[in-house]
Order: sequence, then structure tokens, then C-alpha cells
Amino acid sequence: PMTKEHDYQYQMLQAAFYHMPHPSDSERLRSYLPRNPYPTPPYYPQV
Amino acid sequence: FDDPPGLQEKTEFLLREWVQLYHAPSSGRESTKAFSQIVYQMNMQGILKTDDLITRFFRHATQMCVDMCYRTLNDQAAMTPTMVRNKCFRTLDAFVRLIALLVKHSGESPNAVSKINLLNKVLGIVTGVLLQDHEIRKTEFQQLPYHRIFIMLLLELNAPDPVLEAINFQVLTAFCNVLHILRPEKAPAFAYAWLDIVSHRVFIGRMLAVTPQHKGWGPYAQLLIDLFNFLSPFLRNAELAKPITILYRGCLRVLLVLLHDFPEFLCDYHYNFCDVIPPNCIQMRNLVLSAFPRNLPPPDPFAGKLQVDMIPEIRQAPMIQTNYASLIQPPSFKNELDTYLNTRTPVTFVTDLRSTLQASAEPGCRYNIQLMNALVLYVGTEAIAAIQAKGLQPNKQTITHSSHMDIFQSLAVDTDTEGRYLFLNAIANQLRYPNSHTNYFLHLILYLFAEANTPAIQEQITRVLLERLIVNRPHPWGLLITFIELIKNPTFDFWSHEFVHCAPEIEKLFDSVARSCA
Amino acid sequence: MVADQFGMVGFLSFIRTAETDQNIVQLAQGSDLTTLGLNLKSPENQYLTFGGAWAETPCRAQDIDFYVPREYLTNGVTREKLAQISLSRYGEDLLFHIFYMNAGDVLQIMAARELYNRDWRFLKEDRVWITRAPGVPPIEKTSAYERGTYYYFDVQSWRKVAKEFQVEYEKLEDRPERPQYPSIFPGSQ
Repeated sequence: PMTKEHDYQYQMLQAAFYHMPHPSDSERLRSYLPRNPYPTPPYYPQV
Repeated sequence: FDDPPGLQEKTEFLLREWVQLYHAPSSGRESTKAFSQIVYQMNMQGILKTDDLITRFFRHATQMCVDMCYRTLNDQAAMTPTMVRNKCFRTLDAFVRLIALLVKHSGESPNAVSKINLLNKVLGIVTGVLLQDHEIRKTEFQQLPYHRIFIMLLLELNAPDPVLEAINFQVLTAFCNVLHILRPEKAPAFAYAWLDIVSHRVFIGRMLAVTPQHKGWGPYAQLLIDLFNFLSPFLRNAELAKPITILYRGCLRVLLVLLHDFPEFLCDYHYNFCDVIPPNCIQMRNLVLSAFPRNLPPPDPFAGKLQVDMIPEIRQAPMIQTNYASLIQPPSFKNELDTYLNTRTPVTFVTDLRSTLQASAEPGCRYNIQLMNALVLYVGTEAIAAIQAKGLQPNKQTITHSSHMDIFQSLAVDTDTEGRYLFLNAIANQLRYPNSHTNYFLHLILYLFAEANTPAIQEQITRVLLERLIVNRPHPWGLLITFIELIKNPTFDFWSHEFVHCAPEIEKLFDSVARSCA
Repeated sequence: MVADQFGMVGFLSFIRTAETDQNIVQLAQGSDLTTLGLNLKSPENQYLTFGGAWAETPCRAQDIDFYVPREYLTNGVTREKLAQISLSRYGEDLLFHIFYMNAGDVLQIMAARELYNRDWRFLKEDRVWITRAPGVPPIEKTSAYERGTYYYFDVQSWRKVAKEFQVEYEKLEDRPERPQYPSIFPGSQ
């Protein structure tokens, strides 16, 4: 069964969910050509 | 406490100075020129005089970096996420470079001790600041500064550099210790960043591929167990709201990479992982159990007339990194178990088994699952050893009429439906790639089906196998072999059982699984 | 038969619940693991380009830090002086490079817009860029389509290749929307 501790953990996880790590968080800074993820059309090459 | 007067101001001055030096065009290769200048200034300020002062310096510097990030994150006026990050990372990356250079140059190379001591000290400080922040800010906590410090420090200290290579295993161990302290159960608001670090390609590569003699496998397995332990209560209760689902899918993604690139790692640690993956996370467990050593690709399970006993590897015991015998507690119970296995006395040992395995009266957690899993694997491996000691191999004849089988038949007959379900799951968790355990346990589960004194046992065996078969791929080789034998071998008279026809969906399921197996 | 959750009836009710409860499906039937963005058929190790637990696609070449000789890196002194990114000044070859190397990024859209300006059109179904071959009018032209010899950009051989197409106007992508993104290039207009 879920405990109070689990409820607390879920609340904290949920808060973190709203600022997930960004791919560039684990990459060196690229000031010249920074990564800017954008929802491109599905018919464009995705990889 | 007891900071020397002016330390905070000195720290702020030195940090600002360093950020300027680091970003200046004249900073030189790997910031070496800038580093000489800042070390001179730190010396002038007396910071490097004692370990205590260095520690205090890092404590203040970390706090200042974190505070700067919070200010920037809270003041996102007209800034895109990329701009906010650039602003934060401009200071954080400089701070990380300073740490990396101080670690690399502290003490005389190749004296690793002072380097690693300093690294552990700094990692400990950042961890302390994070946990305190996590405790105070609660849902306002932001993972960004800590995530950046840890991941960039990991990348800096894993650069191809002879001094760093010489201390690489100690560096990785330091990070594993910190990640274990910051495991999701302890810092749930850092969980996504935590898995981002654990799943980073450099970390995976270093821990599982580069570090010699698989020394990184154990610590990495522990981190995955930390993740399973955090997810377990939510998954077991099917509490799959989006925040959990994202973490669950992230976990699946990591396991897929491990299945593809490091299957031997999953093979070695399958027992540990299945001990903590909840019984209803069937696909995740199948993913772990489907791993096989790349030099032992299993034969096609659907090739007709496959003679399992004729596969050479079926005699070899798989590597299992866990001392599962030590998990059989209390020691008095283990002694009684060994006595029974060796002498088949006292008979009461077998009749008392169920009560020993029961943990509570609460439905859904009546049984000590870890003890059940350890008991099943231990008794099975003892049975294999006893059979092979006679120069035989496990098969439907050699596994019967033994103290080991007494125990298994007792667990099949005497436990209630929950206990039997967990017992059968413990057996099914050993149905993997061709090895002596898979061989023994597939004969065991088929024997229990054939010798069952009530249809309920046969029904539950079927249920345990079927629920593992209907999930999306992958499926463990041993599971497929067992089910094919069950439905094809007329000895088991499988299709005549009532539970096979209990509902149209079930009948359809059996047909489709049988067809795909056929 | 076993009447509780540990028998076939319990399993059946689990399956029936899973049909409506997306949460349960994730656990009971699991998901198609080939859709998690990994190339599981590849003989190559996946971890080398693994984008991490949240990445839907592998890392692109430019996302992976390789330790290159210092001389290859942009020196701090010149970084500020590099010309600003201006796609209108670049040749088609570079535009195609930017388009294909920056999947899922604003740059891909910007490159597509510039190619459109250069009279290239993206065929949504064939997923290929085409443009008229100079001086070669269409053989046939209706309100819905035209047929003739066109150049298409062949990614494999990385060059323009002449080929006969029947181009249905509705399958051509319109001018790509300007991304709703603040100026992403430092100092660019």
C-alpha cells in the first residue's frame, strides 16, 4: 500500500516534472549554434 | 558556522574573478593560464591554506552559484529557456572547470589520494547543499544548477587526460556514491536529473564498457536498483500518472540500451533486479530476463523438435552476482533448510514452510517475496548440484523424489493462491537463456503441472506463464520453450482444462499465443 | 477455478480493465519498445549515441562531445567576431546540410524556409526536395498537377538528380511557417 512518504515523494516528483532536464543541460554550451528543439512537421526527417 | 571574518566576501570576489578569467579569450588551453592566476589569488586570500578553508570556500561558492541560478530562473522575463540556461551555465561551467582543475592539480601526480579526497569533499558539499535546498524549498526546488554541476564535472573528469585516466575508477566511484545518496527515494525532486546523469552515454560507457574487469557493473546495478525501489510502490499500485509514466518510460529506455549493448550485465544482475521489480511490471521484467550472453545466442524456440537437453550450454550454470543464499534469513531457518535438503528430516520443516514465508496478514503483501525468491533459487541450485554430482542432468526423471522436490511440491500445494502465485513467479524468473537453471526450472514447473493434485495449481501455472507471454516483446527464451512444451506435449493434456476455455478472451489469447508459438 | 486475482479469472479482469485503463496497459501489455527512439536492429552499440532517458531520438553528430585538437575549436577571441548566421547568404549545399543535420530543431525550419525561397519545394509523401530543371517546362500541366523532369535532392549521393515526377500540387508543402521563437542567433536580425 502507498504510504505518506510515497505521497510526499510523488508531490516532489510532480513538481520536478514541470521542469524536466533539457537535452542541452548535459552538453557543453554552444553559443554559436545553440540547440533549439522545435516541433518540426512529421514528414520532415526526424533523425 | 565559525567562518573566518570576510570569507564570504573573499569567496564572492574570487568566484567573480574566476568567471571573468575563464571566459576571457586569454584563458588559454584548458583555462590553464586563467587557473594559474586564480590559484595565485586564492593563495593571496589564504583560501588554500587549510582543508577546512577550502571546504568553506566551496560551500559558499556552491551556494552562490545555486542562488544565482534561482534568481535567473525566477526572473525569466523575455528570456527563452535557452537564454536562461546560457546565463546560468556561464557561471556554473566556470565553477565546474575550477573544481576539475583543482582536483587534477591537487597533490603531486600520480598521488591520487589528495585528488580523490578533494573530489569527494566537493561532491559532498554540492550534495549537502542540494539536500538542504530540497528540504527547504520542497516543490519550489529546481534541479538545474545541481544537474549541471554534476554532469559537467563528470564530463570534465572523464576527458582523455593521462592524470584523470589514472584516477578514473575512483572518480566514477565517487559519483556512484553521490548518486546513491541522492537516489530518487531521498531526493524525488531531483529524480529526472538523477536518471539523466545515470543514463548519460559517457557514464554508461565508462561504468559498463571502459572500466576494466567489470568493476563498474556492481555500482551501476545498485543505481538501477535505487530507481526500481523508487518506482516500485507506484508501479505496484498502478499509480501511473504522467510524472511516473515519464520516469517509467525513461527506465525502459535505459534497460533497452543495456539489453542491446550490455546483455551480460543484465544476465548477471537479473536476480537483484527481479527482486525489486514489482510482479505486475511484466514487460520490464521480461526485458531483463530476455538478456542472453552475446556469445550464446539461443536456438530458435519455434524450430520444431528442438531438443533442449541436447544444447551444450544447458549444463552450464549462469553467473549470478547476488549471494542469494545469504538472503535466506534468519540463519536458524537456513540451517534447518540445509539439514532438510541433506537428510530430508524433520518432516515438520516442510509443513512449517508456509508460515515461515508469511510476512503479514495484510492482503497483497502477505509473503516475504525476497525470501521466497531466494529460497526457490537456492533450493533449485542445490538440486542441480545434487543431480550433476551423480553425473546426470536435470530432466523429468532426475528432478523427482528428492528433498528439493519435497519443498517445491509443498510450496505448490500448501500455500494459498497469493503464495503460490509468488512461488511460481520465482520459478518463472529463472526461465531465461539456455543454462542449467533454465533447464532445471522449466522441468520443475512442467512437473508441478503434470503432478498437480488440484486444477488450481495448473491454472496458476498457466496464468503466470500466459501473463508473461501476452505482453509486447521481448520474451525470454526459457519462457517460450516452457509454454510450447506445455501446449504441445499431450502428457499435459493442456487444452482439456476448464480454465483454458473460461472466457472468449482467454480462449482467443491461448489460440493466438499457440499460433505464434506454432 | 481460482476466484481471486491470482488465477485466470483475476487475469481476465486485469485484461478487461487494461482495455480501458491506459495506466494498466503500460504494465500489463507493455508498450512497443521499438518506438522508444532506439535503433535496436543496429549492430552498433546504442549507448554511444544514446540521448538519455528522455530522448525520443539518438544524439545527432553535433550533440556529441568529441575531444578534438584544440586548434579545431573556435577560439574565444574569434568567437565574438564570427559572422552572424544568415541563411540567405549560404549555398544550397549548406542549406541542405543544415536541414538534414538539425532534425527537430528551429534550424531545420529556417533552412526549409530558405530553400522554399530558392524555388525548392518539399514533397510531403516522397519526403524529398524538388525544383524545376532550368529551361525544361512541364510536359503536362493541369489545375491539380504537373508532370515533367525535375531535379530532386538525393541525400545518399548528396547532389541534385534529374528525374521525371508527376507533381500533385496538394502534396507540396506550403511555405514553412516562421518559427514562433525569439531570434535564436546571437545578434541576428
